[in-house]
Amino acid sequence: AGRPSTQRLSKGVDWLTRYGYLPPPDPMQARLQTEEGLQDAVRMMQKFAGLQETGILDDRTLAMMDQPRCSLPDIIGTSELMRRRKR
Amino acid sequence: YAHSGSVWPVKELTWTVRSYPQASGLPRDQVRTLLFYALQAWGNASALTFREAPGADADILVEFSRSFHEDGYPFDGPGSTLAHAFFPGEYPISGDTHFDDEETWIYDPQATQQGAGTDLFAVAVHEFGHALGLAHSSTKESIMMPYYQGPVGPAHLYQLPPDDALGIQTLYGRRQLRPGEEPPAQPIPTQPRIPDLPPHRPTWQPRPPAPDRCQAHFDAIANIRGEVFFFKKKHFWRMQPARNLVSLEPAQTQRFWMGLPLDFERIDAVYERSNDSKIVFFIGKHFWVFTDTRVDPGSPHPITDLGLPSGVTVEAAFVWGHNGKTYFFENSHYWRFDDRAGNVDPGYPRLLTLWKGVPPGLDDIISWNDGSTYFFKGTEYWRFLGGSVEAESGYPRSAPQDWMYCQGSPTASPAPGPRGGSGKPGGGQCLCSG
Repeated sequence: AGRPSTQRLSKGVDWLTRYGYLPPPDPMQARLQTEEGLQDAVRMMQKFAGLQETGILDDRTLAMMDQPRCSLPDIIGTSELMRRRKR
Repeated sequence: YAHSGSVWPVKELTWTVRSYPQASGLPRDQVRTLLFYALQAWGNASALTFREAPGADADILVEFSRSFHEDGYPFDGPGSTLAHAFFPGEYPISGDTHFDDEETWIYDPQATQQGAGTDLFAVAVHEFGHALGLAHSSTKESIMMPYYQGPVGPAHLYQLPPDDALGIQTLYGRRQLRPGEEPPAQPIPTQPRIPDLPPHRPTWQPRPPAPDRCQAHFDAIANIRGEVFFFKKKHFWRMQPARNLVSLEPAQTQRFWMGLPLDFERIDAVYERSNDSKIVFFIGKHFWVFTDTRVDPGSPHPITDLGLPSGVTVEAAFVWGHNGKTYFFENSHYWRFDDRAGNVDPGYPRLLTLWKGVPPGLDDIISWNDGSTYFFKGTEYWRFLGGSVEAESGYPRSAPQDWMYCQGSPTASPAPGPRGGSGKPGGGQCLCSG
């Protein structure tokens, strides 16, 4: 009970990774997202977005993930995104 | 406010527009005017000055682009991501600002056309903030909030919120005040909301010989936390929710899942339990239960603990999204299992023929994030739409081609297609460059 569906989870993990709340997978290091890690990432995303911090991929959180937005990550430092690119 | 960590070494910056929106009703001159005022908003609050300088050498090149536009960060059509900009730096692309040309760009200072499009001025102010060295802010009043919040009023009157003004001033200093001009009010800084960085990555080590992903014949396939894991012998490949393979090279199963027996040759089936998110591995007559990547004390357990007959080997296991129940398969029979109750449902096993269109002896089955269920055997796979128990027409299809980025012969080179998102096989992009 309370566990998000596969679709919700996939969408959530994809979104959280894309915007820097979860580290991107590293081919040289095998690491699985822990349940706690996912919850922390969701909580951080909710805090950043001004939502209630539940750690749960609820409807309001998923709706916020559907909002139009800038494509830069919210949390920088997990990658060199938008920094080291050739024109 | 939050800084990106990079800053322009000069305070006079040049900008130019390389391309204009194609479908928008905004005239070119108005686009340039809006961009001018968007930059001016940052200039009004800091010591920065901006000069429009046509040519490719400008510090800030503005483009309206669609989909893949050769910077590695494709746009996604209408909605979702609207624009992005590159932080300051020494690279040619540093400072460049790109808008998704598939958005309907409008200028709607009074917010009278809600739903008619996206206000270019509001987005431009935000993106230029990145181009000048600011990162996203969690402050609701900040223009650097990552979410589009609608128009921000007339461009020529716009003033940055105090947080953003302070953010740019700490990078470039304050603008010289004119005689008699009042300095802007200073905001009270808030606690930064930034998580710890992930731990350092280990150094690379040589790998032992690995199986060929293009040969398929996977031993087990599982959807775990939204990612698909393809297991073969002692290795696995990992596919992200957007259908990207994390690497074309497989990882070693035992270096990831700590606690599997050292002498195992292959994994028969894997699934993530629906009641507690634990991950269950089947090897021979036993199963191992993992919390994340570590085995639970007490493992392994005999398969009979699940209520399955002795002698059964679970060849395939998956949770059917249609009813939340777990299904175990062996050759031409299957059992329905209730993870919450911890027992096999009455009336099982049943014949595999109830799942129309698939052969016996399946390698494994997954529920995917498009709501469909996929059955794998050998080099082929079948799709069952939604709650259907009949394979979709047009199947089986090639698993190596549609899932493993292999084309033609079983050992052909990968040819990644466009980034996924359609949920259809064949889409996606491999993270590995070669």
